[in-house]
Amino acid sequence: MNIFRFSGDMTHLMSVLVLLLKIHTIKSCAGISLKTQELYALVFLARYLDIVTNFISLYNTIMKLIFLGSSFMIVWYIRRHRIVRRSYDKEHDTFRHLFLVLPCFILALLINERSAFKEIMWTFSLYLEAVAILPQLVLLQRTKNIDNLTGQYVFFLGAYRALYICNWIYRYFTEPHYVHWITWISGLVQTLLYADFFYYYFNSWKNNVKLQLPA
Amino acid sequence: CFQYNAKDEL
Repeated sequence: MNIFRFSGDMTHLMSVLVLLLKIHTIKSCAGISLKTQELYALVFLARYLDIVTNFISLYNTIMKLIFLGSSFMIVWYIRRHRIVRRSYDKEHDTFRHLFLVLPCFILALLINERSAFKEIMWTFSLYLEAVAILPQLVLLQRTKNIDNLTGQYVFFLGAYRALYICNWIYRYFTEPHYVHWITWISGLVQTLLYADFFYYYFNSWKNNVKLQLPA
Repeated sequence: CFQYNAKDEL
């Protein structure tokens, strides 16, 4: 495992922790898209079907369990927790799951490395992860005041994607036959979706003003 | 043949 991959995993973990910190301590999920969180839960469910059959390392298994557990915990908090759910911005979080899930599933059926069930689900999870942030970005655009923790959550997620691209470039040059078009292209699409957010995030940071995305 | 080492990523 190289430094880019490890840093990417750590920023991914940080994003989850920042979100749980906000929900658990402030008891608020204002500005957080339930749709995006549900899509992430589905992404991890589809991707980690091999969690018991394919052992890679203790590190991998523990991280998989953390991502699975935390994603379902966050969804539970927003839907069921009696205080947290009151701060959920239902009116503005209107993105439809099916518009993302269905095309990703069809694409996974058509374009995959091997047409076995687990392989298709794995490919589906890659495509879905690439676009799962969209409801969150739409919600940020509609939110007038984005609080620091929400901004940091999206920032860490974007950093995780950017570091994974560095990881793939590194692996391409250091490992024999390391070519993964499906992973790379969906990963690149996913990272590009953050470009706009990063632009405004750094601007607000540089000018020391509150983060706000133009409608 | 296919390489499956992308599966060792999260």
